Amino acid sequence: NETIEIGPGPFKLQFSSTSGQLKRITNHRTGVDIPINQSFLWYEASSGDAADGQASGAYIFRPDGAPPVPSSSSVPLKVIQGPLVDEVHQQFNSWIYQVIRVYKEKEHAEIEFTIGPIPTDDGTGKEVITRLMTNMVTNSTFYTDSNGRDFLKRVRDYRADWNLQVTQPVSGNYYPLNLGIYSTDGKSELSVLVDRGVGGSSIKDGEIEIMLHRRLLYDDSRGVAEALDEQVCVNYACEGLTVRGNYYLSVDQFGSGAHWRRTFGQQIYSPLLLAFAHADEESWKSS
Amino acid sequence: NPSTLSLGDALGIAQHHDAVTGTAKQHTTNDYAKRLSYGASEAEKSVDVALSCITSSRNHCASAAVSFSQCNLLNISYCPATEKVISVEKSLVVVAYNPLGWYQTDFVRIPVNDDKLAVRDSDGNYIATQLVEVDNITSSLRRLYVEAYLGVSPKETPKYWLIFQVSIPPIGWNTYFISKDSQKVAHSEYTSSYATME
Repeated sequence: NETIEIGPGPFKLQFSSTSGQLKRITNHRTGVDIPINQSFLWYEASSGDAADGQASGAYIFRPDGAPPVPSSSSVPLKVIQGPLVDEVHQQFNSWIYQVIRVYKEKEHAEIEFTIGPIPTDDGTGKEVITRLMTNMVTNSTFYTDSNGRDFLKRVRDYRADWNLQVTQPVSGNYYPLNLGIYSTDGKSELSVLVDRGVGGSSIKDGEIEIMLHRRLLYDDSRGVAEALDEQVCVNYACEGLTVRGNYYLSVDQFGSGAHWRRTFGQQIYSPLLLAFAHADEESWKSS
Repeated sequence: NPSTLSLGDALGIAQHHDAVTGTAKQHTTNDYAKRLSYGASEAEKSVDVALSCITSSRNHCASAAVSFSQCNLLNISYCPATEKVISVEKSLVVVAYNPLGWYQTDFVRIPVNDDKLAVRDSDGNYIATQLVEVDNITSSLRRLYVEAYLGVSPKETPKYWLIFQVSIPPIGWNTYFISKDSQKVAHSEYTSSYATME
């Protein structure tokens, strides 16, 4: 009664029925089983401080130094189960909504996020992330793609070719993602693929986070001379943008995730093209 | 004739470092978006013509009888082609094209207004479908963004997502027919489900 499980095939996701949050990912075919928590948080954007006047802006990601703010601890959810797809709809707060889907015969989860309009009436810009937390021992190491190509090893607070002095513990460890990010503990791999360019990192061992949306109040004085605050307007009534997109989650045995990351990554980039027409079926077939 | 040249131009302009990184001023960003939208729209027309050619046995494309349309706002459930009334006589024809060099099975998800639809493949076999209600968040996004970006107030929000599995050969295409379901019971291999939210 405490767990809700979805997934029509061997790939299963378990959710806590009390908190509504994801708590376990299992692939029964490969035997990979990882306890996991997924949540949304936001970094409050720095507006500059006495030590350094640099504000977070279009060029610069600079959190104010505080830990990111969790969107919620308890998440109302709705579950839909059918022969082709199982879905879990989660409302994290009034402006963060998520649908997790597991399709028949697929061994990954599709996660559709809807974020926005980010409220700024409290006077702070927000840089919203989703974070996956596991108990994997990853030794400060994670892997991100290089402009959609090979995954390269990243080590937190370290660069192989120079002596790095870390002044920004979060943004100093962020990397650009075009294809995805993964981490491993030598037994399993946890992979995330993205449908757009985002920033991502592993700020603590066992964690993966990606930044999905930002809305800022200050310019960062690097040239754009505008705050990152695009709006959508209807009849002169405007609000901040809402973003909707997908990221994809898979677990594999150590050394086996590359095939999925390569092939499915290509399918994200070049999806099926759908075209529609209304026609009489018989005359269609005869032609 | 439609071409992909304007999309090429727009993509060329969008290689500027400010376009790539999102550090352009808003009015410049708007210009990038406008050029990309126009280019994508022209390229879409080219693809529609090409699909008419490859799905017709006639020798020249000009006589291809069927005109196609695509849906770029499927993610917010806006797709005039699939929301139209589907009758017993006139099917909704879905052509799925696979641009990759390997066989693919995937799931198509389209917004519809009718909960009594059947899907058949090109051999006439009924295939399993699933209906899922369109959620309120999607409906409100659809209302806002269609009006803001297309300048039209869309009519009633579609009620359901119709989901079915497709199988497409490498760098090839397949056709599926969606019609009003008049013989559902007669086909034992065909299952249809309507799942409600718990």
